[in-house]
Amino acid sequence: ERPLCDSLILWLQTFKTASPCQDVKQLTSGVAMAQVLHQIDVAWFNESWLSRIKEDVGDNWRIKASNLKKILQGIMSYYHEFLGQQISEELIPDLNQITECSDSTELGRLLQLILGCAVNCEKKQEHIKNIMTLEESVQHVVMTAIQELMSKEIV
Amino acid sequence: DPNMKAGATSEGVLANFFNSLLSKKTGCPG
Repeated sequence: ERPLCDSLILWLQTFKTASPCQDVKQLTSGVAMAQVLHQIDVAWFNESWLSRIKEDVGDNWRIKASNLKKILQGIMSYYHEFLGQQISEELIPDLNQITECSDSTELGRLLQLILGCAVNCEKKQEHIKNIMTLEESVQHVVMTAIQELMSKEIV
Repeated sequence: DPNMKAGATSEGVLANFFNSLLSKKTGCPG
């Protein structure tokens, strides 16, 4: 079975973001993830929110860290205010590990939270149907990731 | 063929799961 991060990167690619999202390294800037969130809920992750994510990141770890922090904060407020849930501590990724080591386990955790936004948002039908077109092994990992989120929901 | 059976079951599990997710209510319960 594919690891969580690899499978969720394949899922992320279905959004066809302007910024590349082929591998862990490309995702650590946070730009593609922010563009996906903008597509998931354009009202919540609106243009103003998206404009706060800096695109010209390069190898600057401070900008990466700042982008990732804004993304996690946006996701946490989405869960709290839109979904009426708190994210369980154990599901919250260590952003430093993503910024400093391009850690795929921690990045997988962040992608898992984005997945949670997609399958609970108002356009969830579109996103779920998209997931159902993915390769079966990828769907299995996505299903397990959603089940884990559901089992740790704090309403 | 046991492999085909396993495949069919696996597909069924995925379809059941995602279809039940589709029918779940969206947004904040409050």
